[in-house]
Order: sequence, then C-alpha cells, then structure tokens
Amino acid sequence: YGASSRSKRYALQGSRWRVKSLKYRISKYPSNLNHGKVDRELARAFGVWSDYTDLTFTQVKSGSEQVHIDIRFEKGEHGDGDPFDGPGGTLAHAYFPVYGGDAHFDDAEHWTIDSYRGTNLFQVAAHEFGHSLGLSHSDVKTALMAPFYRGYEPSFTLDADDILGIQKLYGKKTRSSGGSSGDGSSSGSDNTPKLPKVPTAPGSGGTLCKNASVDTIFRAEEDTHYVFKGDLYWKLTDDGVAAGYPRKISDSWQGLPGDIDAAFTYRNGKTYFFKGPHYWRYVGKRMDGDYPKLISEGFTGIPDNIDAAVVWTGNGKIYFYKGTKFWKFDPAQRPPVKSIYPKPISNWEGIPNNIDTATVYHGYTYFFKNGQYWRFDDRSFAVDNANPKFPRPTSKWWFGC
Amino acid sequence: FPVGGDISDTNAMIYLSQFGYINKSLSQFSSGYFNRDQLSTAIADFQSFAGLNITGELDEETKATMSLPRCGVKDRIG
Repeated sequence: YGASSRSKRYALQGSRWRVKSLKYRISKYPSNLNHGKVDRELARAFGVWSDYTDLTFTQVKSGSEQVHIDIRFEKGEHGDGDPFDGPGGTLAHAYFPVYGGDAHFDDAEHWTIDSYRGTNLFQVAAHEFGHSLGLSHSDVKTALMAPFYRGYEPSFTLDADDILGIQKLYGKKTRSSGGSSGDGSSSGSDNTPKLPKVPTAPGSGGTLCKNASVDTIFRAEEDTHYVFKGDLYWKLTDDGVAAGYPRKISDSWQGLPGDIDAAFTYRNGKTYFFKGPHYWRYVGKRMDGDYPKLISEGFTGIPDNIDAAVVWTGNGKIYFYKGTKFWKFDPAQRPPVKSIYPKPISNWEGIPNNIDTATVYHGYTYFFKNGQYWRFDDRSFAVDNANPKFPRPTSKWWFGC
Repeated sequence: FPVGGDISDTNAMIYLSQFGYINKSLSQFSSGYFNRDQLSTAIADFQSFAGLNITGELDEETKATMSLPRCGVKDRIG
C-alpha cells in the first residue's frame, strides 16, 4: 500500500461557469437562524472566493429572476435522491456547475455563527460554494475543500491549495473591487464595514464626525461594536450608527469609568476593560465579580496604561500594545507572557506606534490612530494592500460621516 | 451513519460506496455479499485520501475519521 506518490492538492471536477458575475437565491432558510444574519454569512462565504478571483456574487431576493446557484436548507429526503441524515454525518452537499450548481444544507444540523457550538454556517457554506464553482474535494488536510468539518475556526483563512484551485478555474483577481450591486448584498474583496450614509441625529454621530479619534472600539456580542470616547459611547451595527446615541458609559456599564484605555471581548464571552493600572470584567453590561483589579495581578507581564488590546484573528491570542511595543498574552501558558516580550510594533508591518485602539470585524483585525484606520492581512503579516489603500478615514468608513 | 457507534464492514462498504471509493450501488450491499479484497483496497484509497496510515484495515483511526461530520459530495468523481 505505501504512501501515495502523487503530491496532495486540490481537484477540479471538470466544469465551471462561463461567466464571472453569478447570482444566487436563498430559497429556503435554516429554521434556527435570523434571515438577515444568514444573508450576511452566506455573502461572506461567497466572498472567500471573490477575494482571489474576479468572481462576483449577487443575492437575488425577488422570486422570479433566474439565478446560477439556488440555496436551500432541507431535512431528510428533499427531492434530489440524496437524503440528509439528521444531526452529524453529512452536513450539506452541492452540485458542480455542469449539474446546476445548487447547494443544499441539512436543516437538522445546529447551524451557528461565530461560535464554537454547533456547526459553523460560514465555513460549511464556503466549502459547498467551492463545489458550486467546480472544485472537488482536496486531499490537503488544511484545505477548505477537504471533505471533513474541522470545527469553528475564528481566524479562518483560505488555504493556498484552495486559492490555486479556484484560480485554475477562474484566473487570478484583476479587478480591485469584487462586489456587484444587484438587489441584495454583494460580496467583494473588501470586508470593511459598508456603513450607509445615515443622517446622524444631532450629537449622535456628529461628535465622532468632528473628531474621529476614539478611546477604544471593541466587539461586544456577535456583530455589535461599541465606540468609547471620554464618558460617552456609541453603538455601531452593520447598518450604521445606531439611533439614540451617544449615551453615558456609566449608565450602561455600572461601575465603569470613562476615558477607557482599551477593551476586548474574549471567546469566553466576557469583556475586559483597561484603564491605568486597573481592569474590569463584564458579561454583557453586567460587572462580573468584584472589580477593579490590578492588571499586574490579572494580566501578569502586561504594563499599566496600555494603548490597545485585541484578540488577534491570526491565532486567537490576546495582544496588548503600548507606545512602540506589544505583548502577547496566552492565558493557557505559564507564564502567560513569554520573556521574549515586549517586541517592537514595527514587526506588524505598516502599523504605526502609539495606536488608539484595535478591534476585530468579520475575520480581520483593524488598528486605529488619530481618526485613521488600517486593516491587517494576517497571512502576509502586514497591512492589507487593498485598494483604496490604508490608512483610510475612520469617520467615513466606520461612523458613516 | 453510525455516528459514535462502532463501524462494521458493511457500514464501511456503504460509506466507501457513498463517497466514491467503491463503484457499487447501495442496494447491492443489502444482499450482504462483498469481496474482502475490494473492501481492503477501498479502505486503503480512503486512508490515502484522508492522510491516514495506509493499512487497508478498518482500524480505529479510520473508523474515527469515517465518523466525522462531512460534506456529502463524493471524494472520488469519475
């Protein structure tokens, strides 16, 4: 039997779409997830492929228009002679372009978003859409197109094997912007939040528009971000600056002071706030025990008065930044900060010293300073060289000014 | 599929047929007849594809991999 002499790599089924602007419809949604969130996650799953090719994907919501890929969440026998088998086992299947390109998902699975529980919708959908585009299963274990589900990967990136495969079919990316309009969300290469220009109520986004420097931006629950500045805070959602803000921090987070240095939410669902030599821990907006505590006791090896803290999408570890230096904090290690730290921030190519804050959004880590922001490409370990270039104005792209 | 339960030779044949390692229709397995060499070869092909030790035997590692949640598309097409 011996090891196979053929080196491991992607596989092409043999058919592909002749056009690169593809349309899809979600004609049956999963029974356990919010439709808007499903729209976003599936658009993001298509985005995995448009990031490296000129493919564009437009969701069609109206009932009658012809689409290339139809998406359905079904249970058991669902009309194609390939019944699903309940929780576990087969999660989904899809048809190669020559057979229509449709993607079916087993609605008996517990589909989840950004969670270690259940089955991650984004990852399985991206895999099935690989089939819809003409990729077969790869025998590279780390490839998205490997057949087995590997659990939720918070810092998911497309494997080089998958990139080679999809570019074999559709060529490399030449156009800077990927998405197309259509009547639904579109997936393109730039996952920066597309905040529509919403008229800001007097004093709501206005303060941020006048001066977009902030104390911290952090992700709280799933895709809700908060901006802290002085004693005030704003809520950002995918749809823009939420109405009815700013509000006083202490009105919502009882016991938390203003002028926060940094904040992040860890995968245990707890949010940590830092100011001077102290830190606080909250679950949602409820203080989670007796705080404040000393950073030197709870985060041994991390200095007081930090600039920023973030759970980096590259490896899920916590990073702290102060002045020209950064520290990696791994709670599972003893000591949690290795003796090789601090290291110069210049290691993070393109990221400036003395940053204001850092946060994560849709699988990317973003850094902010003086009203500008940078998106970091974890794979190349450098600022993303997307177009338009970084830094970009925070006021326009994050606050909708 | 017997997720978590023990995987018999027949289960393995059905799995290997479902995912393209054996060209047999599932109904042919209901007769209970299958050829041991065919099974061993198919298992070895699966082990090679999944990056496991290639033994041709239904060992624990192979059973565990067959129990993983996965995509329903065949691994071998044509």
